[in-house]
Amino acid sequence: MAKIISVANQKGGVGKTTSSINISSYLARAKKSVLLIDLDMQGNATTGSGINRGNLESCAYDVLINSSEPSEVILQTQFHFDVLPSTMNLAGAEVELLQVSSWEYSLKKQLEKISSHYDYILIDCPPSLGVITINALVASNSVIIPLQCEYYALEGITSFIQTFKKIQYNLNPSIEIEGVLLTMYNKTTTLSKDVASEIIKHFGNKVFKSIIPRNVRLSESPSYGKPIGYYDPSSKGAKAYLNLVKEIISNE
Amino acid sequence: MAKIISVANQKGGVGKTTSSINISSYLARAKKSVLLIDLDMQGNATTGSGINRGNLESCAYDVLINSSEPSEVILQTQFHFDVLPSTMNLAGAEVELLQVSSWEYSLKKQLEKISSHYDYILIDCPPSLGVITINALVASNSVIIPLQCEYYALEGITSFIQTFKKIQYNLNPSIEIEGVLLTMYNKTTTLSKDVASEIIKHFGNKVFKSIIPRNVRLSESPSYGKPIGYYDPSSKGAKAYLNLVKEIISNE
Ligand SMILES: Nc1ncnc2c1ncn2[C@@H]1O[C@H](COP(=O)(O)OP(=O)(O)OP(=O)(O)O)[C@@H](O)[C@H]1O
Ligand SMILES: Nc1ncnc2c1ncn2[C@@H]1O[C@H](COP(=O)(O)OP(=O)(O)OP(=O)(O)O)[C@@H](O)[C@H]1O
Ligand SMILES: [Mg+2]
Ligand SMILES: [Mg+2]
Repeated sequence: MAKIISVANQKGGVGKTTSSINISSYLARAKKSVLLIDLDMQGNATTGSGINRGNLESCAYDVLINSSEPSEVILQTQFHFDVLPSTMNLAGAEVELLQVSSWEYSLKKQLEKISSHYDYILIDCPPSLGVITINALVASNSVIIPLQCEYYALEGITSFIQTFKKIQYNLNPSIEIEGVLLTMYNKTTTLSKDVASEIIKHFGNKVFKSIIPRNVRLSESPSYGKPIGYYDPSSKGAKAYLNLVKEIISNE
Repeated sequence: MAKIISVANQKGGVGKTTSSINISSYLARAKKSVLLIDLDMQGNATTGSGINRGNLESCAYDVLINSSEPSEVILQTQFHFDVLPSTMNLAGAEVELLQVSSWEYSLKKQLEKISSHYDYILIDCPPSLGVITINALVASNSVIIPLQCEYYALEGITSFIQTFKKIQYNLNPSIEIEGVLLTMYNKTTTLSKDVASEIIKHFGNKVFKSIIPRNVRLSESPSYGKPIGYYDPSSKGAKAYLNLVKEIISNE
């Protein structure tokens, strides 16, 4: 059975997509079979993995709302991991999903059909705590919480944890925190240091030892549709995600 | 009658809140009377303006859903502009608003009661194209679209414009684009230059001449609950927002 990990945080721009793609890629390089699910209507995880969204006939929306077979929607990338792509159709899912009975379990039910095909399934979530993110957390074994080392991101973590605890209590008692991932860390600013030490104080050993530095190569790689390991494997960003995946695998 | 401007972009972390607070602050310094509305459940515009969210009895949720009088919910800041604060209650509004008849006009109707008290009303939107952002756009005369000079932000602009055009056509024919605001511009990277020139090619003179540089002082100021003009008025970030507001006023 696959380990299903959501990558979630309602704060925008904290590195959810960048982390989802690069963790998937380095897990695949470690010979794990991996599926990356894009649940954000922006479709950044889809295009960042080199897939052209323009001519997709079906996507994550169809799996969630129309009960399409996941295996018929999943695409292979050139990077040895699969992607369940997303399109703007997902924008309608927030409202339409509410009309489906026991909507919270829609994704969970669908993933049971394909879970045995993979070692890991990663879910890139949109920047909200709405119906789609709830579906992802209910379907998951654990969650990775990327956290930009900035003030507003720090502020938002409490409300994320409140929602997480509600889901753990009411809908998915087995979900755990895989880890809090510090991202865009800039060692020359006291802001980064202050936020990092505050997070470590709160979350202790739940904070991944690997810290992702702010590194322009990470923001350049999506314009080439490649994970960082294929765009610039010797960059600081690549090394940080490689170390992170080693940590994730060692937690198995 | 106030000029009502939404600050919106479904891409997360592009500088919506930072722009909303600092534009409000420099408009107030130019002796304009200003209301900043926080429509994001994260409440960053509330805390970034120095207001403690912890002990708020009512907020934007009550104005949208419970028809509370806006003037009873609005608070004064120390920075000569008012704020309609937000709390986590807003998270419920996405779903509850749909049960209100002609929900698209909820905010518009409420703002008519207070519009004569202000010269400008700015609305900080959440990172989505859902019910709350639609409400804001329906209530607005124009929209400022902050755009981080990075690849994923560039990718998302097309779907924002599609939604904007639908709202302009069906719900609010008078809304215009106030301008596209380039943010977190890093003049040492080709990525910033490439994205900026791509945006200027698409939007021409709709792109504000003032470009906001990446400037750590801008990300430090919210931890002190102050707009940049009060935290570090001589910083590059402060000067850029001051110039932007001069441009906005000259467009009157
Ligand atoms: N460590 C990093 N260093 C530099 N840039 C980064 C880093 N991580 C991500 N970025 C860039 O920062 C921006 C935000 O990252 P990303 O889109 O992955 O965040 P997100 O949380 O998925 O955003 P959203 O909330 O919109 O889904 C992107 O342009 C990305 O390329
Ligand atoms: N020009 C800038 N230079 C450096 N940091 C900035 C700049 N503008 C904003 N920031 C920081 O970047 C982060 C994202 O900005 P902000 O929160 O304003 O974006 P947003 O679009 O409102 O995010 P969300 O989508 O979550 O609402 C914040 O930590 C902010 O302090
Ligand atoms: Mg993302
Ligand atoms: Mg914001």
